[in-house]
Amino acid sequence: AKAAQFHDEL
Amino acid sequence: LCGDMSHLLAIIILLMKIWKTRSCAGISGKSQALFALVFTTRYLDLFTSFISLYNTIMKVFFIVSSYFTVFLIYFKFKATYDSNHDTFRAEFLVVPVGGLSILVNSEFTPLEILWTFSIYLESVAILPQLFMVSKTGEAESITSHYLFALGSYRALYIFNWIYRYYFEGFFDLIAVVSGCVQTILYCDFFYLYITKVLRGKKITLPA
Repeated sequence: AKAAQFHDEL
Repeated sequence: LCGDMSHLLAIIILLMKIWKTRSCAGISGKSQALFALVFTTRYLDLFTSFISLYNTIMKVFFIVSSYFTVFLIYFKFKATYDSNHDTFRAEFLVVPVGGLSILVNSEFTPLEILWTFSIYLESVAILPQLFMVSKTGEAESITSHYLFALGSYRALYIFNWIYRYYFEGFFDLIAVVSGCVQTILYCDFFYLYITKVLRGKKITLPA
């Protein structure tokens, strides 16, 4: 699983 | 989307309750102040990255509505604020969460630490409100609906995280663990909501 590059969730 | 709409609904229910009744009785100002802090520290990326118009509008709404709620409780309807029962020590949440976000984060940069702080803080920010309900031993039905919508939102995110893990290979450990903790904190309340509020009774706890 890759870590989030940026946070696209609220 | 259901999670976001549930979150949005919770905020609107709370604002309508305060506005229509001209009273913030039974609402923890501390929880609301913590939510304002959560949104402020999380959505600093408004200045650095654009995800979608939907994302931007929701972020701005969450920030503005949280400060407006705090304003209503601590200024406009201050006389109705039940501060005697809002005695949970917020620093017992903010300080450990601050320490943890410095120690456990995915990247040691100011923005990332603040984002992590907001995720950790959000998971426990409702505690002053739940403490207030348990201290007074009751909650108005409208307050219960608010708490149910607010609690459901993170639970719905968990389903989305499972989906994203399988179909996109996306997995954000910090968000997932915090989201599960956050949802677990509501379980006792969910039980009361289903067994009492949905049967037309209001939540009252034995003394």
